Amino acid sequence: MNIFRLLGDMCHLVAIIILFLKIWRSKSCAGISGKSQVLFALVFTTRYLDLFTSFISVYNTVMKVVFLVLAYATVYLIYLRFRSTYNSESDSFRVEFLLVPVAGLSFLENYAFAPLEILWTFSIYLESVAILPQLFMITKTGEAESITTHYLFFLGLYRALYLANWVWRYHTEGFFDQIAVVSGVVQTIFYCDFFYLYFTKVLRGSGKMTLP
Amino acid sequence: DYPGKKKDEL
Repeated sequence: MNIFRLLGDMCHLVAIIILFLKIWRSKSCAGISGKSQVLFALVFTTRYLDLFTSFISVYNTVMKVVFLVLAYATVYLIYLRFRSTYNSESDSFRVEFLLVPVAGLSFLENYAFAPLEILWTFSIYLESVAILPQLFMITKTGEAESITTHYLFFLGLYRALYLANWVWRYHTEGFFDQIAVVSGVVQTIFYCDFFYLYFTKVLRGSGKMTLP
Repeated sequence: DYPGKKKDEL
């Protein structure tokens, strides 16, 4: 474990908690892409199956359980508890255009042709594009509440910190996970446009982020 | 043994 990965995991946790609390307290999921949240729940489900087969550390196990519980709880809030506030017409990204290529690629490009390994690879590829429905929804509605932009900021920052973690691990222990690194770079690139708007608009105190 | 074998990251 290194400071970059720890900070990254904390940013990830903060992002997920920000979103959950926003929906729970405002009793509304307006402006939130349910599709992205379903994709994230799928990412955690396919990645954390080793919860039952291998024990890494208490931290690893606890964080996996927390991420899974919060991801499913958020999906529950969106599609069941506060479904009347869900903007399904704005959440129109065709997720099959993500799932099919990601599934195909995870069969083609993986470290081992074994069920757990392919599912893990699928989760890595899927995570890099899972935010697209949410970013697409924001471009469609042309705006995002500031709390939603803080959620996206921490979510984007988490994987950027993981890139630093991989640089650190490469130089200190020769660790290099090509699939995770390439996907992590792609994932972080998708946030660049948002980061620009976040720093120029939201942090200037304009509250809402309205797209040009 | 391949790079992803040791999956100690979240």
